[in-house]
Amino acid sequence: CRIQKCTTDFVALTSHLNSAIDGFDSEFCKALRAYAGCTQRTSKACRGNLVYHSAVLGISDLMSQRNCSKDGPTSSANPEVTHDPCNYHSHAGAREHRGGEHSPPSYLFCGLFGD
Amino acid sequence: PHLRTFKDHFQTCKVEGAWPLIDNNYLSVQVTNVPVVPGSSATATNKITIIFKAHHECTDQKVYQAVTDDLPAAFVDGTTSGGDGDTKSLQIVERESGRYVEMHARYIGTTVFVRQLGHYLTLAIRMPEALAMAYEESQDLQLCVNGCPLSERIDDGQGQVSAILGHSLPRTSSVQAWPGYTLATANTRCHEKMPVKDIYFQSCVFDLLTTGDANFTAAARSALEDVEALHPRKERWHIFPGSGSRAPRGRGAWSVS
Repeated sequence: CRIQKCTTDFVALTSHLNSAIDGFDSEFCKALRAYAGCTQRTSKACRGNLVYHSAVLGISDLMSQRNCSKDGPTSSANPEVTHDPCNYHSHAGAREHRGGEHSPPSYLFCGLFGD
Repeated sequence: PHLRTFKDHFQTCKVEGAWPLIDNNYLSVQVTNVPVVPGSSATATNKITIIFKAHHECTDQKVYQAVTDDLPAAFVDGTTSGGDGDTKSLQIVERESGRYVEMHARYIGTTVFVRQLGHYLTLAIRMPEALAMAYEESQDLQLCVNGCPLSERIDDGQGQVSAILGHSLPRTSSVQAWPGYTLATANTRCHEKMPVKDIYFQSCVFDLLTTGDANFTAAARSALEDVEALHPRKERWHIFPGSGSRAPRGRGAWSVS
């Protein structure tokens, strides 16, 4: 149900953060909000998944511990975290971006009419 | 009906009965075609079934079905969208009540137009190439992908219906009931709606001569409008007879311009 993807992205976003440097709290909260957004988008498919529910509780705990507001900017370093998985255009855009190209996906047309 | 495939091949087919247009991992589209006039093998579409397959967290499987005089603005389960209420990754939009609906499947970047003109239905689809080509070997019967089988073609094998006008038209008693289009009057009628004399224009002429039903003029016109709305490459909107490189199955001479 893609919860593992949310977690992997969160780890990727935070693994390079150092609590000793300025701005750590802000960046960590951004990553948490992105993680929360990602879990929300998977909520339907993951409704019976214990890992998902653990992640939701864990995010809530971490946000409380770090005094993160629920609203605010989210990390955008990794397009996979912020893209809408149900929007093919953003999906394809991210994929193309990673491939080093910005060309849009190519589309095909089919039509049927008349006799 | 007249078919424009994913490869921009243009064909006029018999394909009577139920045939799959698309059958890949994301979408299935099936049409049912019935004869339009006695004595002719020409058929037109009176039923369209579209299955949007379940996709991760984006949508459950949704089925849309339209038949002549029943073009609903909802899926068969009564809903008008798929996915969560907020995201609406799949939506039906009614443009003209009972006559024209659009389906927008955001999660697969796909748009489908279904129209009813006269007694028959038309269909237009835009889909990402990567998804359209995602199918198993066993799913090889897809008219949008491979075109119609040669045995089901009405055109001369080169997409050209005008060349066989006068040879394949039915000569039955029902002819007298038609408004009596001649090639000249059909040309004039179609030219009023379609100033560019491309394959859509020629299809219009063919349909008028075959059936005498002026609704097919509107169908050809709106089919061209659908191309202009959905086909990604403007230089390919019109298809003209001539020396071209886009002939189906290595035969014929249609070019896009």
